[in-house]
Amino acid sequence: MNIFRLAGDMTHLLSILVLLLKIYATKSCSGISRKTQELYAIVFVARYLDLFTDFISVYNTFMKVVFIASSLAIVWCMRFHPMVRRSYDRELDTFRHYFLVGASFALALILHEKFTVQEIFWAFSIYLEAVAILPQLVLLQRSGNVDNLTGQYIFFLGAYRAFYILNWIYRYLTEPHFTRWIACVSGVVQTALYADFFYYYFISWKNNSKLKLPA
Amino acid sequence: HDMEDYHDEL
Repeated sequence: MNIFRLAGDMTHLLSILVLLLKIYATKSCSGISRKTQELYAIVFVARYLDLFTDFISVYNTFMKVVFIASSLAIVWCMRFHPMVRRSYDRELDTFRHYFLVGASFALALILHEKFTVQEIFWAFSIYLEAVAILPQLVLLQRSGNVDNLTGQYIFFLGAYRAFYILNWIYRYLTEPHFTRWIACVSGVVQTALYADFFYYYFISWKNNSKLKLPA
Repeated sequence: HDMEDYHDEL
């Protein structure tokens, strides 16, 4: 464990707490893409298949349970909580996200570390996580205005993988045979997808103005 | 299992 990875995990956890706070405090999920949340639930379930077989550390197991439970809870809220589900932007959240699932799985069948069920699902979860934010970014482009909590949620969600890139550079420099090409390349693509959002987020923060995305 | 078989990252 290094400081970059810890910062990444904490930032990731923070993004989920901000989203839970927004949904719980405002009893609304307006501006949030349910499709992106469903993709994250798939990412965590597919990635943590080894939850009961490989014990790495208490921290590792605890965080896996938190990520799986929180992502499923958010999807459940957005689908079944009577007040929250009413505020879902159904007509704006129209990205065909099942294509992302299919493409990621197809890529995982081709590019993986080992041809085993666990490794293919792991690679699948890595590729899917890289593109999972797309429905959310499309929804924001369509809705134009971003409320503070949603903006912070997406900012932390993008920042966590940027910390992981620093973690992979650090591990590459300090551990002799450390190579995680699948996670590295996918992580760079994932962070790059946030680039325009980060740009407009920084501009709005500098001008102390409301975050507006060009439609 | 040596270390690189595990995915020790989240």
